[in-house]
Amino acid sequence: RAESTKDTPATTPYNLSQYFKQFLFPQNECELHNFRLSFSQLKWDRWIIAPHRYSPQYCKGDCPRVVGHRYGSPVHTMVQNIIYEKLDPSVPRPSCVPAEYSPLSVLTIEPDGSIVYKEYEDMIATKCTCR
Amino acid sequence: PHSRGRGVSGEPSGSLVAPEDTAREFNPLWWLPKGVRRGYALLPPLLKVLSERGHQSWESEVPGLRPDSRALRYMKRLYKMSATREGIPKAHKSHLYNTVRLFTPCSECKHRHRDLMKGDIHSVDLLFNLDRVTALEHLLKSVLLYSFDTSVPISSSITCTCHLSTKEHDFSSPVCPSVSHSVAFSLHFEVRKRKWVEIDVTSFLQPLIATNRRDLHMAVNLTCLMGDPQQNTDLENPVNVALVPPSLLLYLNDTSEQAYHRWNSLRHRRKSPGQPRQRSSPPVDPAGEEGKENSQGKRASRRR
Repeated sequence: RAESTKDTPATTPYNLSQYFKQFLFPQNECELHNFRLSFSQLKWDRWIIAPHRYSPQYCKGDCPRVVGHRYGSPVHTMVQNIIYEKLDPSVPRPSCVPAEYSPLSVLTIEPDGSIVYKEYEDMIATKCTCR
Repeated sequence: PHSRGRGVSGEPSGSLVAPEDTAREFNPLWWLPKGVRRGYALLPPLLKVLSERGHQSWESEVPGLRPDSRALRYMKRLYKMSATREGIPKAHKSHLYNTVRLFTPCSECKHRHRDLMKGDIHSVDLLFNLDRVTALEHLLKSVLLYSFDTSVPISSSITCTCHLSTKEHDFSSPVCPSVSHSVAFSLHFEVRKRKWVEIDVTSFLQPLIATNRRDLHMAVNLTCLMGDPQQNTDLENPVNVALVPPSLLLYLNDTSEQAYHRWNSLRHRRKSPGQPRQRSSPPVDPAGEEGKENSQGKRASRRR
């Protein structure tokens, strides 16, 4: 505290709430956002018969500096944050990405006219994390 | 990931044409391992859209073969039974497949004759092209799917005898160029509002499909009579059914990474880090209280 007051010019009032602000969660914190599309928008409804609508969702937002268990983030995430802040700003901050998905069943028409029902893995984001 | 095994056809699946060398490095499809690249109905179009800058829509690429409307109706019904409206696969215990392919015969030469004694004989030669089945899709069940409109009064029972034989060119022995396996079996079913009759031919076709056969040539001979063999011995009144040549339905387990594996998702959920541990239900001791429950209780709990 003594050093910090020596460093900072006397004019800046040392403000505790200012100091803690940096630990608050960011306004637009990392979370799952809704997104719904219909295959007719992509003009794919001629070969994708079902489902008509598909909600892949997506993750967006800033990752708090001290992520801890909140996002199921490994310790590496905090290390990466420290590298970005203290050592090398060219190293990116942790990103807000999907952590879990659910599958999707699709009914499509193949080019040879046969019809296929398929269940695809990892087609709908269901949970976000900071990595 | 290394590509596991070859895709089936030499060409990438879907109607993607191998891009010229110049565009090759721009097409993300070519960076995928072969095993992933081919045989995937959904993947190539998604990648194609991503690799194209323009607004060209995929639909202009899909060549024309339109499926049979009855087949389409059946597959929509199967979709409704297998997935929710949002497209999430339903968790059925019996639902082991993650892929179902329906093939309509690419050519058939029908022979149809009536033999009053034997009823209405409907025999047809069918050729199915199975090019779309990838090497990573393993057969679980195969079914001949008959859809028929019949003038038979509702709630009468029909007994059909099906004689199935496949023809294959046995190049190893020039003497008898075509070898045919045949099987005959009878099936009895009630005609209610049923529009479909499924004839399970799994054991019969398994050896052929397991050898990655591309073309399946078979002759199907179906004789249908009214009545139930258990009740009256002499089956009379040949059923005048307008039989449409059957489609071939393959229930498959796709073992590639993109396909959804039920058992895998359970395992994955248990393993994923930072997951609040699922509170496991108290261990059911088969010999414990549960074991003593009487049959009604069991049935009721099962129904619940």
